[in-house]
Amino acid sequence: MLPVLVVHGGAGQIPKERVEMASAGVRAAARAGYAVLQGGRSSMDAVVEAVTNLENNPSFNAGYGSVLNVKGEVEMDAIVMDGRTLASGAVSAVRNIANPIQLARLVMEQTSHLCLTAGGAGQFARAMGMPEVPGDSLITEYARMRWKKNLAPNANPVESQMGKMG
Amino acid sequence: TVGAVAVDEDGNIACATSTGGMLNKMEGRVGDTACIGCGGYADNRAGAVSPTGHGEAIMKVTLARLILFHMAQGMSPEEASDLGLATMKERVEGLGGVVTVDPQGRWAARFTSTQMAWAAAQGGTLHFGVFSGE
Repeated sequence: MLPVLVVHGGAGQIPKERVEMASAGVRAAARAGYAVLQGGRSSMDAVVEAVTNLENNPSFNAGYGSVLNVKGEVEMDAIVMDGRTLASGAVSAVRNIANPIQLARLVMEQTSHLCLTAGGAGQFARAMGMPEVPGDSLITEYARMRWKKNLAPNANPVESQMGKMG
Repeated sequence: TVGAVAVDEDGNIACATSTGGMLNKMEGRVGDTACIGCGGYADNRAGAVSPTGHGEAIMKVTLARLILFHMAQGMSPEEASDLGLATMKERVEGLGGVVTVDPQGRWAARFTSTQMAWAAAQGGTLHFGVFSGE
């Protein structure tokens, strides 16, 4: 079996000035995840490594750099799934966590549930010793600018629609 | 949204997807990402998919599971990804993209949106693209 790892950084319309950042980001994440496979570790380790890398990159809408909700806050969702056992774990509407993908993996490995949401997911993260981060630390200037622009009564409907890609 | 799919040297398959969701979404809105079969699915018998795009549309067609259903029927990752995305576009007017692998290590990165940044590593080669056709 020839190991393989494939990543994406989100569908939509990438502004011209951000295309190279996005391309460099997915290449770095693919290399990071593939290095895990080359080290003989599991596909689960590899996808979590790759997605953690992408969450930490402000070029992408996940983790640091997430788009903002209508109140100007970050709420994130994540999922993992293991094809060998069909085990899965997810979190939704989670706040103050730098890497929701790692929390989703803990839901899979440490609970009998498939998904924890909002405050319950935060409580579980604390119980697992996952560090909380200030909500503002996940917000980039770019995300704040898009949020403000989209709130404007004369917001460009094309640009607004671009943001509707999750 | 960001995501990854992988097959390791033992043939085990996994997927992971993470997102901040939709720009200026309602507080409490949960999209496809956290929903099994929508924002991701992995099965050693069929493959794995990590989607991105219009979350509500992805949920209506359970996109990840739909693509793996087509692969279980014998389609390649590329054919199944294109068919799943086309179904989503035709039935619920949703656009998006996916990364897909099968148990043989064949892979695809396909999208109906204007762009999707993607990269694939296999056998010491890194493939990548942003625009359609790359």
